[in-house]
Amino acid sequence: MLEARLEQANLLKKVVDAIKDLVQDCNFDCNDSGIALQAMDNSHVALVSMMLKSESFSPFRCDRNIALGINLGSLTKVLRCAQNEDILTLKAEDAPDVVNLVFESAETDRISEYDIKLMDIDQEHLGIPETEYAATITMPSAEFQRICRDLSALSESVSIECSKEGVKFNCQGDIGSGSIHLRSHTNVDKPELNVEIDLTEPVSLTFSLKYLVNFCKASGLSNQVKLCLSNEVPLLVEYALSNNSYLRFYLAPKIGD
Amino acid sequence: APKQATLGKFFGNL
Repeated sequence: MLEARLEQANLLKKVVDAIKDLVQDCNFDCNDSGIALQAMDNSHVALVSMMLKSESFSPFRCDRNIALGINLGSLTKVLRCAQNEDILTLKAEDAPDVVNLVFESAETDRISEYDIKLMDIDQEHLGIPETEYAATITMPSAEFQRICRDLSALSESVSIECSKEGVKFNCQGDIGSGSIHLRSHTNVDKPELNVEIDLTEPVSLTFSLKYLVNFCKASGLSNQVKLCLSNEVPLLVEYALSNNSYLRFYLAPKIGD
Repeated sequence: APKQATLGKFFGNL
């Protein structure tokens, strides 16, 4: 059986909120290392990969592998019934028909309990190769969100160019063009504002802004976001969570002329 | 204009 207790419901609320517009029905794969999810959007252009390590829960118990097929719309409805600070416990039997969610208020003695019916989801699982990326940019997640939102007003696509000069986000649209240039930046007092660019070779890639704007819904999960790029491979956008847990998005590039 | 690729081109099926 599965029993996983989260100190704050807020974490799961934010994760589900960040991915629910990209993917609808997903398997939450539970085993003794934690709860993982991998799902592609309908167009097979973007992929969500979530890992909530067992250390992110206290306690965490999962005796055998259980796949919980959950509709994220349904999960959102139930998670709305939890307060952000509630303690959340997920429970399921070994061959479950439902997943059980218990929300406990630390301040009052209120306990609420919900069951969500599970679905059989035959999901395509992709093997993501280990990649040594040519450029890794770590930057404030709010800054990345602002860039994507600002440029999406002008264009459908953004080119991300990374060189030893820094990183440049460029777009061209019907009304004109825009570009934002960032350099490495260290703020001793506010390290969450740091921009770090780790480059082994220059990179230039084009991506759909619609998806990037969608990924940025995860900005509330982490002060910083990591963008990993290599020419002609999917972009990795990573929001690191506590205890080595993470929410990652992969986005296939736009290629050729 | 460049064309949107899909992930299957880069990631293998498991």
